[in-house]
Parts: sequence; structure tokens; C-alpha cells
Amino acid sequence: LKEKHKILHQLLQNSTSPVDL
Amino acid sequence: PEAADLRALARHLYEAYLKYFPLTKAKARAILSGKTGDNATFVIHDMKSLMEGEQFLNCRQIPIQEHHISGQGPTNAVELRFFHSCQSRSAEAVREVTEFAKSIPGFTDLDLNDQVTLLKYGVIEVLIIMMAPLMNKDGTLISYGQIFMTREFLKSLRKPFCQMMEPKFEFSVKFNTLELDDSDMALFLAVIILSGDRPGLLNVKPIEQLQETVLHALELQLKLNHPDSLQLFAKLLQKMTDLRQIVTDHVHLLQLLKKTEVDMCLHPLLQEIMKDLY
Repeated sequence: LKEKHKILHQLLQNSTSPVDL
Repeated sequence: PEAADLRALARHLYEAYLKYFPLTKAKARAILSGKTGDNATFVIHDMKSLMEGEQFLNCRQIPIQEHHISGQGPTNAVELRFFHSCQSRSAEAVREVTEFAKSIPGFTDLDLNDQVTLLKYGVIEVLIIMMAPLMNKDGTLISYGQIFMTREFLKSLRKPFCQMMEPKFEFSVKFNTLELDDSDMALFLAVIILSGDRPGLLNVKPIEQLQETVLHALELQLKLNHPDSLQLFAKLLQKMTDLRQIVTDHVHLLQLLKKTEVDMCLHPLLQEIMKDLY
């Protein structure tokens, strides 16, 4: 599941700034 | 749990809500009722005002889409261009909802796969609930409250774009009669996120336990904040059923768009969420 949802996974693991999106 | 603990949880979630969601219901209602003291809200009511209003819109787009769209005639491209700026804002909103979810006590201790599943299935429901405070029967605030777009204009777009927002207006107008405030909304959003019946969850029990605590906090909050509103808690829970149908229809519309619009390219984050969803 994590593999198929890399961005969601990344958002959960880090604080992603708006620029990264 | 003790009432004091439930109140502390309500306060904590309200603070997180204020931290991560820039346009609160209080602010949106002030703008909609003209009580902000300025007349800065730009109204989009036709194609001309849409073109004029585009500079206000969050227009960060994937370059390849920009290239594709600029090759089209302006009348055909305008819906797609607007749709792309909606997608950018939605992706940003997903990030805000994720940060809010992470602030729910116990959420980040859940299995990481389950955190992904809860967000995948919960985030569109949360976004639709969060649209309600921005809407009235005549239109909706967009672009962080800088623009008011009329319902009639959205209905006038070509098919299937014209079908996207009308169900949300119908839902929101009814939802707004419950008169929740931002502190109620914070708890309700947490309840939605912590739904133990999402497909593919690995470990349901801790999710249900977390949800039960937030449900207690919501019930107490509504009793204290709306003492005269009978059955508000039950009415609110009923909305969760309506919400699932709206999301299912929304996803089907997006799938239709993907098939019919050659130049439509879904934002990668939204693609992840939509894939294999319902």
C-alpha cells in the first residue's frame, strides 16, 4: 500500500511544504 | 473517559484545526455576510469575470498541462484551466488535512499502512465537509476566500464540469442548517478520519478505540455548545452516510472526465488517492 501511495506516505512521514507538492 | 479529558481533546483538535486550515468557518461567514469591512471579494459570475479573476486563482500547474492547454482555443480550455487550479488547491488541502490527521492523538501510532488507508478514504469526505462553510445557496468562496464564484456560473459550464459542484451545494446548504462552528467541525473531521470500516485496514481495533473517544468528545462538545439543538449529534452522524454517496459520485465523475477529456491530467497526489477508490 505504501508503494502505491508514495506522496501520501511522504506527507505522513514528513512535514511537506506547499512547494514540494 | 473523564469529561475534563474530553474537553482537553476538543481544545487540542480545535487548536490543530486553526493551525492547519487557513480559512475558518468564522472567517468565511464574515466574508459571505460582508462583515469583513472591505469589499475585496472578487465575484466570478461569467466567462469574462472568470478570465479577469484568474490572476487571483492559485494557478500552479504541471508545466506539460499548461503547454497542452495553451494550444487550445480559449473557450474549450477555460473549464480545464479552472479545473487544474481546483486540483492544485485540492492537493494543497490534502496536505493540510494530513497535518491535521497527524495531530489527532494516537493517529501516528497506528500502522503506517492504516494511516495511508484512513487518509485515502477520508480525505475527500473531509474536503467536502470543509467546503460547506464556504458555501451558501448562491455560490462558494474559493481561493482562500478571495473569490466568490456563483452557483449559476458553475451550472453554466459545459458537461460534465457543470455537474461537479451542484451535489455539493445541495449537501452544504442542508449541512449549514446544523450551524456547527469551527470547534465542532474540528471534532467532526477527526471522527470522519478515524473510520474503522475503510476497505483494507489491517488493524481496526485501535482505530475504533480512537474514534470512540473522539465521538464522546464530540457528543459532549455539542451538548455544551448547542444546548438547545436537539439530536444534533445523531443528525451529524447521519450526514456521514450522505457524504459517502457524494464522494462515490464525485469519484465516478472524475473517472468520466479522465475518459472524455483528452487534455485532462490529474494531479499525482489526487491520482494516488483516486486509484482503486470505490
